[in-house]
Amino acid sequence: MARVYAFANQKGGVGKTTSAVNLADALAMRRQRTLLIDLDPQANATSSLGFDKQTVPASVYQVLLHDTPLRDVVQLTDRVHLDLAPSSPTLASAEVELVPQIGREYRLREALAPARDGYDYILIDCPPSLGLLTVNALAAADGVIIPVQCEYLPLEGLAMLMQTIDLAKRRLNPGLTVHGVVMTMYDGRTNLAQQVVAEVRQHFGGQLFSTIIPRNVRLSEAPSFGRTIFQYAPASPGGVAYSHLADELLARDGVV
Amino acid sequence: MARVYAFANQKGGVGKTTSAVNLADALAMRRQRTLLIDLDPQANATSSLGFDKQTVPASVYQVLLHDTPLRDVVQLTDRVHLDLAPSSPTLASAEVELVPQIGREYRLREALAPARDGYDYILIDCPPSLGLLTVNALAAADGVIIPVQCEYLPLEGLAMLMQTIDLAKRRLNPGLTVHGVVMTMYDGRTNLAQQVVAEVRQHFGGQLFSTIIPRNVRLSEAPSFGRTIFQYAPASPGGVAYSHLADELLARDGVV
Ligand SMILES: Nc1ncnc2c1ncn2[C@@H]1O[C@H](COP(=O)(O)OP(=O)(O)OP(=O)(O)O)[C@@H](O)[C@H]1O
Ligand SMILES: Nc1ncnc2c1ncn2[C@@H]1O[C@H](COP(=O)(O)OP(=O)(O)OP(=O)(O)O)[C@@H](O)[C@H]1O
Ligand SMILES: [Mg+2]
Ligand SMILES: [Mg+2]
Repeated sequence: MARVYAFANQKGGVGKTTSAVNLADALAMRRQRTLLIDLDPQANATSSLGFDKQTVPASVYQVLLHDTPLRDVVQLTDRVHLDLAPSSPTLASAEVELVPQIGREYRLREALAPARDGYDYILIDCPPSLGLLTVNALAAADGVIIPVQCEYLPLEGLAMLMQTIDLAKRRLNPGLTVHGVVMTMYDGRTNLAQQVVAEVRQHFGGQLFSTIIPRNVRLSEAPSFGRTIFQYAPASPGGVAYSHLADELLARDGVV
Repeated sequence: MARVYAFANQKGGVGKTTSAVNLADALAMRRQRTLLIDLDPQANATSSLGFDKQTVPASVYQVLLHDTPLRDVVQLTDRVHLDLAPSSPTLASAEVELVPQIGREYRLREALAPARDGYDYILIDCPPSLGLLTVNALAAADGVIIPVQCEYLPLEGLAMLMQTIDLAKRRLNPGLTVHGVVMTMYDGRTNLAQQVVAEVRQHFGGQLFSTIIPRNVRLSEAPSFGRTIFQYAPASPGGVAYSHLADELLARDGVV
């Protein structure tokens, strides 16, 4: 039975895609059968794994709007144990098209049910909004992993995100938890980063992963080659950090 | 008659808010009567100017959904010539609530019409999506200013953004143009940044502002004090760059 985690934060550019993609690969390297679902119309997770969003045969759009089974859109990647359910630009209209549909918040949860036995982990990359795509992810997930950039404006948005998670827990998915908060793009030379980490630690306590992801240009270069950090620069500070984060996640899940 | 510019890019965290807020202040300092409209439910522009989004008496939500006149929600700031139309968390539901409304794409354009005589510039900060809030901004604006972070993933999203701008131009606002593209968070030490700038320059030519905004921690610190870069660290690389950008914008507009 797969563990399902949504990478969500409506603040843009905080490292949702970078975390989902690299954690998915790290888990696959540790022989966890992993499915990465790209729920963002920008399709950044799709292109980060080397796929062309314009030419994928089918995407999660068909799963959400046309009841296509998830296994019919899943693509195998060049990594053993890592599959991708790609996004496409058509997903941009899903937010509006889902509005009148009955049970619109549960489309992804229903689609995932038959797939959960085939994987150990299912990671969902969310768009930077709290619309119906992210709500579908919150309704489908066991837990939320919240990437937080070590800056002020991203900190501000956490209260709003927590309200939406609480609402999703109360109305759609009582089992939903905040599985972890991960600090990203940390630059130890600035006071701001240190202050933000201290503030988040105060708020979230043990939910904060002790692994902090440093700012590392290799992480932003890797997607331009369609490779994960482990394929592109495994020994870089970014590669080492996401490797530690994967170990910490597995320990938190009691997977030895 | 005010010039109206929308700061739009569905990629998250590329510097839309930072550019809109600091350009608005720079224009106000140059005696241009400026209105900043915060169209993002995150309300980052509102808090960057020192306002508390939870306690503003009224926001653009009322303007879009309840036909409240724009002048009834406008707040004066501590800067002469700079006014703010604040956002609030209620704006998050506007995307969905606008869907069934007649003329839903033109709500902002209609609300702006009476206000255009009272200002020289109206700048609109958009959320990281291409939904009805951003579409309202594209329908209301004379031009779009596109912040592009000097990294790969933000580059990928430009094609999608241009498609949406073309669609808005054809269907909603024939006068809409791309008024400028501004490179942000440039770190000259990395090859990636130099490659991205070269690529964008090839695509956009003269639309690319020659002023490039460097990565500068002062820009990310200023909002935590509710101050613009000119109030917080005017001589910083970020302050100097946004000052140059304001001069370049005024020259492009023929305002001497
Ligand atoms: N630790 C890091 N160090 C340096 N660059 C990073 C790091 N993490 C992410 N990046 C880069 O920062 C940018 C934003 O990251 P990313 O796209 O993963 O964020 P996101 O939250 O998924 O954005 P969006 O809100 O648009 O979905 C990207 O260009 C990415 O390559
Ligand atoms: N030139 C810069 N140098 C350093 N930090 C910057 C710069 N520009 C913006 N930032 C910081 O980077 C983060 C993202 O910028 P900002 O919030 O302005 O982007 P945005 O496009 O408005 O994001 P969103 O998509 O969430 O609306 C913020 O924490 C901001 O303070
Ligand atoms: Mg992303
Ligand atoms: Mg913003």
